[in-house]
Amino acid sequence: TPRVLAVVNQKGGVGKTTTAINLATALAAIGQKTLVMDIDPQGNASTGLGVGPADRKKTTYDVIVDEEKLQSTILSTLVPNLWLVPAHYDLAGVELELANAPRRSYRIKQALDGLTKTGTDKLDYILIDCPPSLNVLTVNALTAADGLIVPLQCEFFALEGLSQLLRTVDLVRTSLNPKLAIQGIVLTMYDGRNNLARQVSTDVRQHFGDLVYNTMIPRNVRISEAPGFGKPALIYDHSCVGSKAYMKLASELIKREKIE
Amino acid sequence: TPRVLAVVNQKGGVGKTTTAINLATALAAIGQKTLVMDIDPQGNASTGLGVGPADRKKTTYDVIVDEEKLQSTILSTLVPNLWLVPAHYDLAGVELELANAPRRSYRIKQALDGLTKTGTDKLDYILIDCPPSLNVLTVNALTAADGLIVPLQCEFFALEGLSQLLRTVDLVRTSLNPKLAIQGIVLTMYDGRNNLARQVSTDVRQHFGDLVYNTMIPRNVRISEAPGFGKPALIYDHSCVGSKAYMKLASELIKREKIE
Ligand SMILES: Nc1ncnc2c1ncn2[C@@H]1O[C@H](COP(=O)(O)OP(=O)(O)OP(=O)(O)O)[C@@H](O)[C@H]1O
Ligand SMILES: Nc1ncnc2c1ncn2[C@@H]1O[C@H](COP(=O)(O)OP(=O)(O)OP(=O)(O)O)[C@@H](O)[C@H]1O
Ligand SMILES: [Mg+2]
Ligand SMILES: [Mg+2]
Repeated sequence: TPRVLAVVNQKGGVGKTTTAINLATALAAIGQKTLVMDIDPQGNASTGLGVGPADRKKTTYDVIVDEEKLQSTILSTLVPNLWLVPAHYDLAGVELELANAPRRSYRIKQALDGLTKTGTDKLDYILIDCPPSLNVLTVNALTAADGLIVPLQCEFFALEGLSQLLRTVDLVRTSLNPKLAIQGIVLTMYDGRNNLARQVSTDVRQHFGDLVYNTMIPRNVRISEAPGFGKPALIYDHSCVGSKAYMKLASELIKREKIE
Repeated sequence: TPRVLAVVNQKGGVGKTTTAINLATALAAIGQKTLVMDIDPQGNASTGLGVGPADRKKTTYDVIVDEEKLQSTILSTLVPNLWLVPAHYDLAGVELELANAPRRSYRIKQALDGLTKTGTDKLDYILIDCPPSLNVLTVNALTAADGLIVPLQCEFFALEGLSQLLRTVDLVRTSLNPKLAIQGIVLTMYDGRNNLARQVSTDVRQHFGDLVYNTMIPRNVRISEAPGFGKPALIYDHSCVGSKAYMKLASELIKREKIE
């Protein structure tokens, strides 16, 4: 059955969507059948994979609120081996809509369990792109996940938020999903010329040791240009430093998964 | 009575907190009595103004959920003329806690109305730093505000989110707060050498005309170093380009307010 990884950090703008899109594309490029689930009402992962609002007929909103079968929402993308369940703006109201619903935290998990039964579980990886908050959507992703990938910008506010995130992970592990583990911390938008970035990266490696990926994603303007063309950076400019870093990240992820 | 401005954008990491902290400090520096209300569970504005978690006895959580009187929560900061109501991590649960509460969107507005009655309304400005979402916390800020300031990063995803934000503003204006107006859009982390930044800034000015501040906030590492010392950039390094830009922004804001 597929490995489910939630891409999570409640701090905004740290590179969650960029990591979900480009890591998924890199995994697909090395032959891993990969699905991206976009559960952020902003729908940036959907846009970044070329699926505009008009093409989002069935979405993660339907899966989470109306318990729609996952396989009827899966779209192919411009990338071979890569599929997408798009987001919908209405996800913004899910916290209230599920306020009194039974098993509100298990909606994604139930949908993934349903997928496995149908045999379309030929997927190798499922990456869930989360919104910048620790609300019911992110808790749903953490409850369904085998592990979480934490994109971390090398900035002070981003570091400050890490302890809140880890407390929430502990809560989810004890009450909702005992198998949840931190798959890895990925340093993003790294600029080695910047003192603060070097300092944060040293701090994080000291605190979290092997949990921190060796691969760092450098700040690279080509990465931020790609979404405007509805393409992952790996398709928009496969030879830029950003794309190469995500390819390296994918192979490091595979290596880590083999060791476990 | 004080002018209430909500600093809002559901896109994460666009410079909301940095703008709330440094614009407030700049307004205080030119003699405007200013209050920052931190309603983001991350509490970055509180940290950036030197108030750590241990010093946050009464917070915006108490104001919003327990209807605590605002004046009993106001703390002075290291900056003359600048006060803070700190955030609390428990704000993350407010959406659920107020799910069935009457007038859930008016909690901040009621608190501000209470403040005015006590005569401590010698304040000139109140800036509300919002979380990266359009949930009950942000809607509370929009309901209480005279206007909103929208920090906008010159990136594709940030531009994409603008239309969702403006739809929400329209909804709040028709159903909760008829006086709500867009006070201005501030381009943040601007790097003129970057094509994408120039393109986004041209697009935004074409679409929104005079709503866009002339002052742009440049990308400046000193700005991101300051929070690690618990100080606004204007105190940490008053002569850096970032601080100068926020001083310019404050005087442009005052000019705009006079014209209205
Ligand atoms: N390595 C990088 N180099 C340059 N720009 C980057 C890089 N990674 C991400 N970006 C840009 O930074 C911005 C923030 O990244 P992104 O939207 O992926 O973060 P996020 O954590 O998903 O944000 P949100 O919290 O709003 O969901 C985007 O405009 C993106 O294009
Ligand atoms: N002009 C600037 N130059 C350099 N760095 C900046 C600038 N403005 C903000 N930053 C840094 O960028 C990061 C994001 O800014 P900030 O935290 O203020 O955004 P935000 O919109 O409040 O984020 P969130 O959505 O998480 O609340 C922070 O680490 C901040 O220090
Ligand atoms: Mg995102
Ligand atoms: Mg903030």
